[in-house]
Amino acid sequence: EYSKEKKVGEGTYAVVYVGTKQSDERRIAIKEIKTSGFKDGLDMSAIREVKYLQEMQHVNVIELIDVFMAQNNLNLVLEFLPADLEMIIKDTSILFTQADIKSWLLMTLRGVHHCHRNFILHRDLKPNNLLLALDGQLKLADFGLARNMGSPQESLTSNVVTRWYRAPELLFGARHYTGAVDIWSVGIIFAELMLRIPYLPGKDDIDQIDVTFRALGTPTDRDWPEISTFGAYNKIQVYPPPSREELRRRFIAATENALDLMSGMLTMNPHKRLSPIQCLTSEYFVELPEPTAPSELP
Amino acid sequence: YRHSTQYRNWSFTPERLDQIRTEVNASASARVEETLKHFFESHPDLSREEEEAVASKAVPVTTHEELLLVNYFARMIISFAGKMNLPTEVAATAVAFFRRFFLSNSVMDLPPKEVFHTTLFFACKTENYFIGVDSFAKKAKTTTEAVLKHEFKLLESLNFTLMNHHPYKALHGFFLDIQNVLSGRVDMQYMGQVYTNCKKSISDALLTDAVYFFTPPQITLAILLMEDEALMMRYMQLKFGLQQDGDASAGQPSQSSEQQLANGINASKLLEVVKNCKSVISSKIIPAKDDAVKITAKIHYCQNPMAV
Amino acid sequence: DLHKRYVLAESQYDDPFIKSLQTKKEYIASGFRADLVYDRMLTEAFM
Repeated sequence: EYSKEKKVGEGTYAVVYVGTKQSDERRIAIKEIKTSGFKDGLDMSAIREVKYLQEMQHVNVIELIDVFMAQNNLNLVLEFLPADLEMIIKDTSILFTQADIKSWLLMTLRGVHHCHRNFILHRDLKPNNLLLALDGQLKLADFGLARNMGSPQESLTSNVVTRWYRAPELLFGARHYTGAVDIWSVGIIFAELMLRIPYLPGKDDIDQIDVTFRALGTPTDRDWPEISTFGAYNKIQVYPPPSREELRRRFIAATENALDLMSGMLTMNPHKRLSPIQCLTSEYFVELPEPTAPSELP
Repeated sequence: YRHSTQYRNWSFTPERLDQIRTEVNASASARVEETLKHFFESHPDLSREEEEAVASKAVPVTTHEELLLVNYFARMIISFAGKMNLPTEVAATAVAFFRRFFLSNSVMDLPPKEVFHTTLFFACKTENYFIGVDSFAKKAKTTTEAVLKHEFKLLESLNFTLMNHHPYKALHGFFLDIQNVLSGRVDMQYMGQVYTNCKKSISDALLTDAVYFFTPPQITLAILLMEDEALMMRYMQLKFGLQQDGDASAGQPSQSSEQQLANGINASKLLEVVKNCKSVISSKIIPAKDDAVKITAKIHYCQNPMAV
Repeated sequence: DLHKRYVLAESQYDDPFIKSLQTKKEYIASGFRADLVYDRMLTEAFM
């Protein structure tokens, strides 16, 4: 039913091919999960991708078309998405506008909202996991780190999300976090879209805390109750939060509503951080310019 | 829930479920007959007595016997998971995986014992309760090979659908909503006891076919009905507008805002569904160990006629 | 979902376990929210 035509990528646990679905000639991607060399059987990342993608059907979440076993390998047939947001951001020959940014952000938030209303955390949102279809639709991909929102008695690992996009509670080792970690990642992606360079590029995990607080201010117990509980808190430098004027200077093209939204997504205290619904219904999305229609996006 | 794989892949009518089991059994029985035929052909020197012994002992198990054996081992999964201190949801998922596995595989092809640890280990991974296979095998007093041998077959048999909605969260939800709807009219210590009792009953219900016929919240409501009918009926009256004679009170002018919210539900139909669910849960079969031993022996002889 | 079949009435709930978690410092600092837990359980109940 499926042909593997060209290898387009290889990672630690999978090889990705581009191919065709024979019955309707649809272009597809096949992620062939390596099964040998994993002493604990099928890899957790593979389990997560299969488990969560099977449950979600949304225009802004990558479609898992099929799953099959062949030659003792697990194969995930995914929709073919030729580009990703990282490519667009890095390629300086591609010019994009505020309307384009708004469109990508809107689609990202819709995808995140869909995950969260299904009580699924993505936990690895970053530009190269936001894939772009030929029709311009942006889709959340790579659910290898995804999981159900934690039950109250569960302790989650804080070692999730790629460093530059990692929320402060994760940097401090929190084990009972919520969807707010995904919103933080989206906030960083929003900033990166506006700046066209990574916003908080820490060199290592320790440096990431410093980079984050230098840019956004060090939180205190007053604005984030009990943050001093975290062991790592006492070792950090104290920085003041940026003034609005500083943010305007940094994000020159951003409107006030854009800055409000970004600040809301990058609120230190996860309790106060915006939810997907609050983001989607923010003034930013109803002020001009309108978000670019996906088919018109670069 | 309608979008979930649990609904789309693992919901059946009783008739369809029977048909699936019958087909699986028939297909496996035909293979057993073929094996026995081949056995007799390749052992022409058997005495008549020996032939009759094989013919009487190496008999394919029936659909009902398959179900008894599967349920016996499913029950063991729950108690084994308890001994290993695994979370309730892990045990429930393991039971779900185990029972679903035997909707496309016969015990005659793969004895339940062979996938027992596999389903538990896989459930641990699926429910984010990762234990390394070495550690798991040690605790379970088995080998890593035994744990992993049929993992892919399990995954295929599950149609690669791994998400489970169990009635436990629904129980917690109703526990909260009952407090709101019956505010001030229910003793909290009593509610706590009801919750604890229902949680145990849910584990039993997962061993019945109710999981295929009803949704998790329907199973929860059925268990609540079994635990305290008066409480449940009062809740349904206030929440869904159920009249005391069991009819919906839609159209009555003085409905509360709760009832207005819940007016999307036909209360009497819901009650009927819940009662049906209750009857399926109540008619659970608890297979006796002796039956399991006899059925296992039959399977053994089918696979190894020479053992007779 | 514009027509949820429940009202999230946090003040009405006596859930000792969740309430105890709400007071734990590591939970507060992590961003744990009881209303999110309640919402999830109620969603599962009324789905």
